[in-house]
Amino acid sequence: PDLPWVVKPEEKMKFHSIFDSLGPVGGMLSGDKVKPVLLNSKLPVDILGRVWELSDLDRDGMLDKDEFSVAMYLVYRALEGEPVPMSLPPPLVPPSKR
Amino acid sequence: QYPAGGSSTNPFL
Repeated sequence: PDLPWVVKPEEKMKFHSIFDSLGPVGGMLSGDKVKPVLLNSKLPVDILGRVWELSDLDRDGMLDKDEFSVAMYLVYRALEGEPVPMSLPPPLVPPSKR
Repeated sequence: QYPAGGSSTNPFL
């Protein structure tokens, strides 16, 4: 039973192009590269900390393309006024990491 | 760089 990923293909393309523009090393972005991008959203740091917790699925302190897309998705939803969940709902887990 | 494991992997903490 494969749930479709809630990140839509057109959003995914947008997030991937942002990802590429940040200069990933070995397909990963370190926390210090992602942090200023998330801070740009002007969301409170405690919210961004939770976004990071939910996105860095393997807890290695780096985001790959899928993890970064989850982070961006949560930031965009938060900017639209949706609360950031305390845990990642299954449809938000990238299909590659289930 | 952030060491593996623990909350120190979170750049916002």
